[in-house]
Amino acid sequence: RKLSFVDRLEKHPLENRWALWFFKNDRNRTWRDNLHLVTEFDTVEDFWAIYSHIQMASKLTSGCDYALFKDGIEPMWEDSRNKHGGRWLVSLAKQQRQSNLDRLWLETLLCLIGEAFEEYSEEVCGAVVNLRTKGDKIAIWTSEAENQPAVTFIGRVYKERLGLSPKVVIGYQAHADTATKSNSFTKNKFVI
Amino acid sequence: GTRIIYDRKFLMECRNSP
Repeated sequence: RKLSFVDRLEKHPLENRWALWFFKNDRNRTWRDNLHLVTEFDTVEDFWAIYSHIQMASKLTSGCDYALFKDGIEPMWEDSRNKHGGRWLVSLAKQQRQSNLDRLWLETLLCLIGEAFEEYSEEVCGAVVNLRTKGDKIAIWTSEAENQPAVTFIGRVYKERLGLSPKVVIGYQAHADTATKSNSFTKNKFVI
Repeated sequence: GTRIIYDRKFLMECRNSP
């Protein structure tokens, strides 16, 4: 589809209304108090207006997160839409914050708002980028870890859209496994 | 119903549109 003259005059509605969240680590406050709803949008044009007015992910300080979730879903395991779900996790090396993080996060956002996963887009809850000194992380969260056809389709499309080399392996982890783990290792339920 | 799907190219064009 090309942008016609009429296209330039009107806003383009998204399939979903999305909420942008910001997390800033402050050890004196609870995790929930550190999580802030920034704004919501439901058109392509409003997405770009917001995107161009906020800090790029790579400019945030370590410990911060951005999250983009469908309206009505909170970016936490406890939400009923996330509870039985999991995430496709892309772990980045430290040096990728400068070279790759912003491109990969934008691509993730475009996958979400453009409904890149076709009929399986229904399963998508949102996405999170974590800025961490030991290595940043980007993940797409889906609502049902046992839904293998949906999870694997989303993983394949996502990996392709990120332009990751076939040699790079991304893993899907159930939130229930992440929440109950006793060390920093969570087993992958699926890999692509 | 039908899903509103936008590919990457269309979304990027909207970014640059005045």
